[in-house]
Amino acid sequence: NDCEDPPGLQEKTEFLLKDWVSIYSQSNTVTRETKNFGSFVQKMNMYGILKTDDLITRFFRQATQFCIDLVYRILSDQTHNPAQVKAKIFHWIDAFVHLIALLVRHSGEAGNPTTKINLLNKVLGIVLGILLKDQDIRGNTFSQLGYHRFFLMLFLELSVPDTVLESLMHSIVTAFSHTYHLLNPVSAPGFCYSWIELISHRTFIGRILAQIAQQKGWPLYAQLLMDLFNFLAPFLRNAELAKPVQIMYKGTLRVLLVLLHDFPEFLCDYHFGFCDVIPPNCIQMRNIILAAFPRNMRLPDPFTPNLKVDMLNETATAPKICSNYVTNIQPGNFKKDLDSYLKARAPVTFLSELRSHLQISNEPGSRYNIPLMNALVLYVGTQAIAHIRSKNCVPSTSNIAHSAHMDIFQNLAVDLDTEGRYLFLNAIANQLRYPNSHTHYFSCAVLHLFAEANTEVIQEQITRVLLERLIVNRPHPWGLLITFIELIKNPIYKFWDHDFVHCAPEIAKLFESVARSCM
Amino acid sequence: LGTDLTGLGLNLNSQESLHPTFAGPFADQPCRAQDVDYNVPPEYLIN
Amino acid sequence: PLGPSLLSKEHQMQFQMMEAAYYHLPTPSDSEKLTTYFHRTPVQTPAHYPQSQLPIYDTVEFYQRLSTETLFFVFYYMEGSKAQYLAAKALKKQSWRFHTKYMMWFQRHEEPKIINDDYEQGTYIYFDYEKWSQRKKEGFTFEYKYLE
Repeated sequence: NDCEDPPGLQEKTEFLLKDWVSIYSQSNTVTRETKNFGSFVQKMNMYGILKTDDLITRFFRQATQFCIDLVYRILSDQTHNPAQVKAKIFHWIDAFVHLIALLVRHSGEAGNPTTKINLLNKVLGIVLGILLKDQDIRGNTFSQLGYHRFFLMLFLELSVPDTVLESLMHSIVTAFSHTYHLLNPVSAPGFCYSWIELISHRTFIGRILAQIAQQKGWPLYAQLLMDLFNFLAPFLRNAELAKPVQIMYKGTLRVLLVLLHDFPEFLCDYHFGFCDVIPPNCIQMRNIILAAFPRNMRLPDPFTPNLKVDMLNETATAPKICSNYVTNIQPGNFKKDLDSYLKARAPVTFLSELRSHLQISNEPGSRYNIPLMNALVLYVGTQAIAHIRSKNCVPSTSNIAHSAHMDIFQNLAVDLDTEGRYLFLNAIANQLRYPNSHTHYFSCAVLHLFAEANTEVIQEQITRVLLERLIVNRPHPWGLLITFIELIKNPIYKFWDHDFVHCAPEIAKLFESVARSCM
Repeated sequence: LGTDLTGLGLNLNSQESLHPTFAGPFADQPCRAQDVDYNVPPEYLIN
Repeated sequence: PLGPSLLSKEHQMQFQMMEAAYYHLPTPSDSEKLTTYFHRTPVQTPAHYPQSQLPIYDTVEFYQRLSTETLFFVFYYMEGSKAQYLAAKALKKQSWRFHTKYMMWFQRHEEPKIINDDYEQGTYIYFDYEKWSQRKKEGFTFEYKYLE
């Protein structure tokens, strides 16, 4: 609440903070520090700071504001050299953070984590609030430095090997994840570079993705990555990236590569939600996510002659999809009509109305509801797989035809315009990943659409969608490779007969080079 | 054509996990042994 | 076929804030504890200097190939880091023992004259980090309670 701080609180806060900073600088052994901390808490008590929850909140708000004001004062003081400036700032922030960490660690009874976590959330919320207000007020002169230092050092202080803190790890990581989510770059663009540093710090990644049991930190981290992609998306939609965007984009690639290398299963499980927000033209960044496969899986060489994908054991298993994509199929009556069409191929009008549900504007480049398109394609595909399996068959290019599911896909291929069909084919290509039942089904589906296409335009566009994913630098998803190889090798697709294969010398050469590496 | 991802300073063929020495999204070198905090015996903290 | 898309007003505003922050990018040392000697502040060295470290740097085997003096330097100047930990392990493999009271490394110069449950006594070499040199100490009592 905004009612005034009690008189004298500011002076007390400043005095206590300065006192603590000098204590912090002297005590460099653990024992001396604990003794000092004990007497300092008594001093806080004596000043009445710890008397009520409200006073504690006001103290932290005052102390944070004091530190931030000090940061700006030191930054504007030209007498210091840059290295000194940061050392001075960090000296204050680190001391303040250490006090908070000790208060969190020692507050409440030993066995009662609630008091500790409540205090942590309170402090994080206070700093978050001051940061957002500060960014609003200062605009382009906002400095991320003090806040960056605060959040990072507080997380490191609460991540030290300590039995009490270890037992709180999940709650501590959750508190920071929620704070970082509220601090996402769309809300705090002035803090975006520090933000990506914070969420990708080696200790934070280690905690949230590896050390919290049963992968309970994964949904939290997936949310943070979604925040990052949401922020970058509008700036990545155009091929030329401004320098500030380029730095963020390159940083994102580094983070994704660390995740691909250390936690591929995480990318596998959350790929669907990420593909909803990554712009369709970010081919390579999306490929990093789609190329992930479980570490215990051995991928057969895609160039193996006569590779029988449907004979692979993994093809029978559905991949884990940790996105509640079905809820994207809106509105409710559309979902009802969809289900009834899948069940009984009625109402027949369903197909002719399909595009009207997907198209949301006439603005070129943003005509379609991409999350709905992606969800529709995956939903129809999973229903098709279940339907085929219910007849004890394995999906193949022969038994996926002449079904309500394929009616929908063929209708989309024919009825949509170039932009819409591009997004539709992308939705399919986004399922071409490591060996699993979705990869196999959608590989058959896209090949079937190619074979049954009633115009060459569709065949060309299918080729373009696959090709643009193959000509970028590695990595390339396994499912994409085996689909393209099948397309150019299997004579039933008459791939080489099409004019567009020879439309330009470099394109012909490209196909031949890919063909050579396949044969 | 995207970026040559092997040129971002990450040892992508490493048998070890990358995140313990990940130096951050803007660093093009992993952390060195002297950069990584380690839980050394308290007696080593000599200051 | 999506073609370029114009930035909305809101995105332009976000870009301006991002751009302003771009001129004050975080530096590696912003994310590291303040250390007395070595900050993670990369310094541009001539291109012909090795610019990237070899993966083997991170192993005890590599540290065992370093000179004793180098190991002492790493131990005392890279405090609290993995490098200090590796240097200590390499020193121990070369029969150095850390004395937790004097905070110095000792090595037997010859078989101790007295050995019992509480201490050993004899002539030692020790590394004096204040004078930064190795010295011999005769008749020194190494109490095991100070043996790390």
